[in-house]
Amino acid sequence: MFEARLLRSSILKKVLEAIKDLLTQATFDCDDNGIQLQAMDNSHVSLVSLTLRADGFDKYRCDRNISLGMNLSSMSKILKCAGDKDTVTMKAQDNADTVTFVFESPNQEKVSDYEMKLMNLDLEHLGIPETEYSCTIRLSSAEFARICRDLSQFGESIVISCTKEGVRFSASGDIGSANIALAQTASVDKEEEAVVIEMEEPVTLTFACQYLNYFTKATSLSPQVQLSMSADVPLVVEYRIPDIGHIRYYLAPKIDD
Amino acid sequence: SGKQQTLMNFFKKS
Repeated sequence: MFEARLLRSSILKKVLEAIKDLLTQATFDCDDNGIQLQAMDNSHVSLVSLTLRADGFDKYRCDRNISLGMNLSSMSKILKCAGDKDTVTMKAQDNADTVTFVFESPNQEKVSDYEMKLMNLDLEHLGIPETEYSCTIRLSSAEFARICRDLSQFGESIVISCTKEGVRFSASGDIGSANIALAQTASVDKEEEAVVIEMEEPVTLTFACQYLNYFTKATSLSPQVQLSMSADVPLVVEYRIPDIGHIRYYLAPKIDD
Repeated sequence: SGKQQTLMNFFKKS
């Protein structure tokens, strides 16, 4: 028996919003520690890695490890039926071919259940090597979303260049070019608005705008985002989900033709 | 603007 209950369905709704443009289907691997999901987009350019820890749920029970293969557009349709303040419970029997979502309104006056067919997914799982990154940049997630959106107007790629002084995002194309430079903040009123850079060595890498914009669908999950970069390795874009886990996106860089 | 690499260039199947 697998059962996981969240007091607020909004976390799960936001998680789905954060992955459903990149992935059409994915396996939720459930064990004692919680729920893990790892999946690449169809073109194998990016990867989503989601962790929801058991202790972040209001109730969590997983008697046997279970893999729930889900069609994410179906799951998204079902989660749209939950009110933001509803409690959500995911349930599956061992060896089940369905998963059930139960939504309960705060006053318990409305209880809905939706059963969804599971899929047998045989997806490739990748080993991600432990990496010491040359640069990590922490900034407001809303600011990062804004930068990606603004620069997307200028070209298909964004160059991210990190030095001791700060981080520069650049794009260029038919209409011209754009540069946004963020300096490390000296002092801020709100911690989540700070720009914090840790740098061993300067790094400049080029990434596809389209994917960065997909990643920013996770903005509502966290006030901050962390970018980790090293020369010639995939970028990591991490959103920490308060009290329950994180979502990380990996994106392969572009290289000169 | 540059050639897109895939993750297979960096990560191994496990």
